[in-house]
Amino acid sequence: MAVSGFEGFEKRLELHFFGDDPAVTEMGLRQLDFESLEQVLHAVQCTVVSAVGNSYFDAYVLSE
Amino acid sequence: SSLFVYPTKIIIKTCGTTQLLKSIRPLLHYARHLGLTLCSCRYTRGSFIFPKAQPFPHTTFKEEVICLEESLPTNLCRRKASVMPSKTPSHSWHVFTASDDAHLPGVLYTLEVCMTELDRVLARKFFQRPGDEKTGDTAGKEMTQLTGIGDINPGALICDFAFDPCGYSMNGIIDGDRYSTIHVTPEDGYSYASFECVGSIYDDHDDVVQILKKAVQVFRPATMSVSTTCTSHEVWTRVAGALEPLGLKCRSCAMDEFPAAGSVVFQTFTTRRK
Repeated sequence: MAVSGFEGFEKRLELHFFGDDPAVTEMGLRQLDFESLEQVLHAVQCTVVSAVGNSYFDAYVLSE
Repeated sequence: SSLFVYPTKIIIKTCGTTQLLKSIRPLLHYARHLGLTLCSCRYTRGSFIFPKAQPFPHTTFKEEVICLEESLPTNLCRRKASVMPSKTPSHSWHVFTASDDAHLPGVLYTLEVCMTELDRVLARKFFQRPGDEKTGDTAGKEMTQLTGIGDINPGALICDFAFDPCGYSMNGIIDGDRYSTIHVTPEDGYSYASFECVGSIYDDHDDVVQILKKAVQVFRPATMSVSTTCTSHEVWTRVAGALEPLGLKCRSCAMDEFPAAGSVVFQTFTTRRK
């Protein structure tokens, strides 16, 4: 990191998917197990530090 | 940093020297196994404070666009990349969108707020006290309360975390499928806070004005930018009206159209004293 600074400005990525099977799309990506999410985050170089969810979506606070 | 996982949507927002675009290929792989196909992608960011510290592919926006182009499937044929300028060259908004032919913009809008030069007294609230034995969760809860972040959306379900020795992240769950998020880097000299929320174009637009006002008053930044992604012009036109009573003057406004995303409006503000 330059000087002693920590880069605050975020990069933001939003991806939308569709599926033909309503039974699949009802839960869709929320079916991903935690290990799979961790593998995705490993590529980004982040880890989950806290999580919460409701019936609509899951929200994770990440390291960094 | 934050991750939001919906049944057919995923949002990842990361700061520092993270390599966000490296998530695309594994995400597509896992989604394919679930029977899901990608239909749209949106990548946005501001101008980095320390661009030379960013690792590949985040070294330049051109490299990021190449990486996106190469990572996305060919059915996402409507693609556009643009750097939206402001009067301050160090504050530009970088946008890349891609979508298939069938994808239409939805009714939700996204507000992305980037704040720098935070009020020093307020920023100090995001430092943990030396010798404090609190965990990230308990310290985060205390910061949410002490800073007024908890009052932005009093009904929100909040997940917060304080980093050691300083820094803070929060995700809020509002009204079922809506989220908000705040991230803070409070160190003097490169202090930064972001606020993001989603709403519907059918909402009462006074709500977004009130929320934006409350979020900005937590930090009282000297400089800020607001990016509004929306199919309606009703939202972005309210932004200046919300911020000017707080002493922030709109210095520039840029607008561009993106396939399947709608309009992106990028506004920058500075305190009147600047």
